[in-house]
Amino acid sequence: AEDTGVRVELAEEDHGRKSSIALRLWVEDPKKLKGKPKDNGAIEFTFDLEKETPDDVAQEMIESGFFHESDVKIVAKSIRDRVALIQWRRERIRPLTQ
Amino acid sequence: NSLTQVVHSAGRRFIVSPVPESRLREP
Repeated sequence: AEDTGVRVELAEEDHGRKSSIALRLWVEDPKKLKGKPKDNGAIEFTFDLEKETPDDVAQEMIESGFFHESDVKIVAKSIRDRVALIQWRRERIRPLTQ
Repeated sequence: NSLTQVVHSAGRRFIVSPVPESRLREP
C-alpha cells in the first residue's frame, strides 16, 4: 500500500469471524497531510467490514475534528488499504476458520 | 490515564491514546 503518512493497524487479534473489528489510526508523517491534524495520538475505533465504508469513518473523523476536511481522501485511503489487507487475509485463512 | 474519548453524532466512539513509542517513525 502507498505510504500516505497515516498508519492504520488492527487494534486486536483478527480471527476472521467477527464482522466488526477494532482499528487504530495515527499520523506517522504530518508533512504528507494538507491540514494540521488536531491530535498526535492514536485513534482507536471499531469498523464493520460488512456494513461500513472507510469513507464513512474518514468523514466522521473530520466531523469530530481529528483531521482537516482536505485530508478526508488520505484518511479514507489509509483505512481502505488496511481493510483490503484484512479481507484478503481472511479469504486466505477462511478454510481454516470453517 | 491519558485516554480521551470522542463520540461522533452517528454513534461511533473514537478513543485517543498516545502512540506507542515503538510505533513512532524515526524523524
